[in-house]
Amino acid sequence: VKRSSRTFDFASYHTIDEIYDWMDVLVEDHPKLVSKIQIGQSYENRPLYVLKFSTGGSNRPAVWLDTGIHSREWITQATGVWTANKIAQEYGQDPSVTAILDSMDIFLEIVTNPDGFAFTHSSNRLWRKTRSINAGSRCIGVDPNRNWDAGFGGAGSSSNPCSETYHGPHAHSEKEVRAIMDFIRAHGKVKSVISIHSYSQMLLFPYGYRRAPAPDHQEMNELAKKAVSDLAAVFGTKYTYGSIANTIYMAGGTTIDWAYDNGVKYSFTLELRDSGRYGFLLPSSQIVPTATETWPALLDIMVHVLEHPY
Amino acid sequence: EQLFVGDQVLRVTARNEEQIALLRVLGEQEELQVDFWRHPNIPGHPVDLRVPFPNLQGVKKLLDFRNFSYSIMIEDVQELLDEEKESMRRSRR
Repeated sequence: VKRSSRTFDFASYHTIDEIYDWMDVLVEDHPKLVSKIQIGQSYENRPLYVLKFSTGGSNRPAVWLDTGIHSREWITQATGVWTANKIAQEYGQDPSVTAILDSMDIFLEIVTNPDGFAFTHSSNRLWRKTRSINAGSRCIGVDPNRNWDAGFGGAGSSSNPCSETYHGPHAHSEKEVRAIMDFIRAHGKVKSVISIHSYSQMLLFPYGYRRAPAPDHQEMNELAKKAVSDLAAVFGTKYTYGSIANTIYMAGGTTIDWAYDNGVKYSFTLELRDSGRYGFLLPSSQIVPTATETWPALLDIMVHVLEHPY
Repeated sequence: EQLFVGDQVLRVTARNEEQIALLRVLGEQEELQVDFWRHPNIPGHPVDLRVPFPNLQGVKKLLDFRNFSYSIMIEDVQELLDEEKESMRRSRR
C-alpha cells in the first residue's frame, strides 16, 4: 500500500519516528514543492530535519518556522505537522500561499529539539531542555531558548544547570541552536523567523533581553495586532501581544532576539493556546483547533513579509 | 520512566511584585522541586507550577501562610499522562 500524507492522523500526538516518517511521505506526495534537508545533528546524533517549501528559483528570500524547541510543548510539534501539510495543500489553491511560495521559500523545522522530544516519549513527558551533559553537574540539558547570542546570560535565564532556564556554558553551545544559526547565516536571505511555543496565548516580538523598544516596534506591533485579531476570529481564542520583555518577562538569549539582531526584521514568537486547564498536557482533541486558528496568524505575518521586502 | 503520581499543578495569582519575588524564591528552593509551567512575571497574571506529591503539603502551607490566592489546575498529573498515552495508543491502532 502506497504511503500517503492523507491517511496521517493530525488529531493525535506522534513520536519523533512517526513525524520523521510522515515528513518523507509529505515529500513523496508533493515532490515539486516539498523537500527535506538536514541542517545538522542533535547532541545525541539525531538528524535535524527541515522541510523546505519551494517552487524554484535560487537564493530566494525565505521565512523560517520552528516548532518544539521546548520539547514538552507537544502542541507545537503537532501544530508544525498540521501546518506543513496545510502549506503543501494550499499551494495552488489559496491565493496568499501561492503568492508567498511563488516568490519566497518557507523552511519549517518541526522537531527542533529532537533529543528532548524523544525523551518526553520515553522517560519524562515534562522534559523541556536539550539533553546535553553539563560538565561538573548532575543535571542534564540547556534551555535552547536562552542559548542564543543575544543578551546571553541576562535576566530571565539561569546559570544553574539544574534550572529549567539554564542558558548553557556559552552562547550557541547547543548543537540544535548552532545548526539553526549556521543555516540562517549561510542562507543570508531569511526575512522572517517565527518560533513557536506553547502555552500562554501570546504573539511576541523583540526584545526580550531589554525593555527598550526595537526600532521596528510600531510596525511589528501593528502586524501582531492584526494577526491575533485574525486568529481570534476563528474560535474566539484571545491572544495578547507585544515585546517579550514588556508582555511576559525579561529573557536573555532567545531565538527571536538573535534573529532580529542579525538582520531578520520580522522575528516573532508564538505561544499557542491552552484552555487554562491542561498546560503542556493539552488533549489531542485540541491539536486541530489550535493549528487551525494559528494558521491565519502565520499567514498574516508571511503575507506582510512578502508585501514589505527589505 | 519518571512517573508523576499525585503531582499537582497549582495556578497561583500573585497580587504584587513582592509575591512575584516570593514565588521566584520558591522556585529556587531545590528541595521543593517546583517546576514552573508559567513563570512568575507580572502581578495578576497566572503562574502555573507543578509540585511533586511529597512536597504538596509544604508548598500549599507556604502559599496559605503568605496569603496567595491559588487553585488546583491539575489534580493528578499522572492521570492526564495516562490518558494521553492511551489516546496515542488508540490512534496508532
